[in-house]
Amino acid sequence: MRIIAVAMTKGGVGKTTTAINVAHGLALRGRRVLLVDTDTQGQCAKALGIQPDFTLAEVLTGQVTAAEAALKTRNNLHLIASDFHLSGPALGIARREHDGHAILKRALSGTASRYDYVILDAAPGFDPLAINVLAYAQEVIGPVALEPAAMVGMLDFVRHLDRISRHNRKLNLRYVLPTFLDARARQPASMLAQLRDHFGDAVCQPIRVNVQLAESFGWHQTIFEYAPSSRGAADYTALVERIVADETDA
Amino acid sequence: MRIIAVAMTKGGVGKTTTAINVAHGLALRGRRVLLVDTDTQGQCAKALGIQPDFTLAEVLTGQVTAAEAALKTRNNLHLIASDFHLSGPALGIARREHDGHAILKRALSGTASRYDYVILDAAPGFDPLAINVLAYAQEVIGPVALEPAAMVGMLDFVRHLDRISRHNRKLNLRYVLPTFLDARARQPASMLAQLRDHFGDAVCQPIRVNVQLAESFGWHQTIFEYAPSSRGAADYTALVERIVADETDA
Ligand SMILES: Nc1ncnc2c1ncn2[C@@H]1O[C@H](COP(=O)(O)OP(=O)(O)OP(=O)(O)O)[C@@H](O)[C@H]1O
Ligand SMILES: Nc1ncnc2c1ncn2[C@@H]1O[C@H](COP(=O)(O)OP(=O)(O)OP(=O)(O)O)[C@@H](O)[C@H]1O
Ligand SMILES: [Mg+2]
Ligand SMILES: [Mg+2]
Repeated sequence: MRIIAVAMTKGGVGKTTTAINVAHGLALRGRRVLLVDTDTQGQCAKALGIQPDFTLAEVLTGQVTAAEAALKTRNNLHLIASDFHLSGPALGIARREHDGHAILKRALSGTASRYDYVILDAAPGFDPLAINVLAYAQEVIGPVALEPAAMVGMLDFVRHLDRISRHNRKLNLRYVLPTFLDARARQPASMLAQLRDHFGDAVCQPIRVNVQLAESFGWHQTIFEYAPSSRGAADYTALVERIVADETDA
Repeated sequence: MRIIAVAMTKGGVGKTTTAINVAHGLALRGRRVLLVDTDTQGQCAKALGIQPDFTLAEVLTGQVTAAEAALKTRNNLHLIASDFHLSGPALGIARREHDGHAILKRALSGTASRYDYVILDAAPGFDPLAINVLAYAQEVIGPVALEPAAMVGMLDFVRHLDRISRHNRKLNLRYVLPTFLDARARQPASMLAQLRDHFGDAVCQPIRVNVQLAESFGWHQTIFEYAPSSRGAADYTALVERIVADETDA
């Protein structure tokens, strides 16, 4: 069972788009996937067209179990959704003096073992819940938009991961995912080269700009449902296949 | 003296780009501007090419005054920068039972009166520091990317503002700023129409997609320095002029 966080401190770099489409891509290949939305924005449920009965907030406060909150959204794909009520428990986590970073792990571990993959969609920023996500994850997919502001944010994120890995030895930035590759822009080649110099083989095949990825959200569909022949579908397929290929060396 | 927050829960919609360029545009027109970065990502200092001696974290913990932390970055434009250390005081704010939302206001009010404008660059999300920003601000510029995920995030943000305005009667979403207007995409017209139906005259002239806005960050320049004849410069000029025009009815 693999626990993968889709995380990056910078906003709007494609975390949710990646979490949704990787989760569905794995589900389409027969893996049992639990997608957990850990962001008060609650965008996973909206992206998938789901109205949840219970959210992660109620799991963290102990009102329901993770198993009760996990909702089937597609074959092989369950979701624990979030909404703005998550800021309540997030505040509670912030107020704990000790072991506040283990709350998410304790809430999810029992249920997680029933799945092949747990995919966590992280919120932007450095808050206590985001730290919980990285304290629980084993692998990280770090989407990095090919723009100077996001590239600079990547440096901060790596330092953030270093601080957290002192408490979580397993934490591994396994997939550095360049996003918003725009053939018309002048800078991508040099930014891709910088990423490869720094992260080597961890750098994945980039996700190209494809407006259908943005549109699919409005139709509450993944890219594989909305536009299976699109560049977005091809690029996310390549990422899913790479993740699956890594199963052999668990 | 006007206190304007550039805020939106959704990530990557152009908050920092807007804060920097509005602040500099006002400064170029002779207004004294204090830009306050309230985001642990600390992107304002990077965007302007500044290495701060003190940050907002040290102001909030009382180690320095806001006046000591405010650094001149351009004529008429001072910056109180941030970095990831801000997550310390942010945690402290979260842990206060009462009046935690007034900490930023108390820290800044004395210094703010020396300026014509205080522009606050907000972090994405709903955390306690973001609430401090909206508890202090009088006016809000809400950038909203013309994409379904960001449009949906706008609804959440409006509800968030409603909750906060019970404590802050002055808070006014005065400027709804459509961003990333892409002539090639199919949806913008209907999304712009939706915004105008909902927000009427508060909807500003949109900021078009312009790669020079992204590039200027890498050169540590505002759009007015990097590409004064660009679409990005023209669009942010229109916004600055609208903000200035509103000075007459203070
Ligand atoms: N490759 C792409 N091409 C075009 N649009 C994209 C692409 N990837 C993502 N988008 C769109 O860009 C916006 C930002 O993406 P997304 O919401 O996934 O980022 P995020 O990192 O989860 O943001 P946040 O920090 O707010 O959680 C969304 O409207 C999304 O649909
Ligand atoms: N109109 C535009 N055209 C092209 N690129 C833009 C435009 N506006 C902003 N950008 C770029 O898009 C990215 C996101 O913008 P920005 O960082 O200002 O958003 P933000 O809302 O502050 O993000 P965060 O939520 O992380 O604080 C940056 O790389 C920025 O340079
Ligand atoms: Mg997201
Ligand atoms: Mg920003």
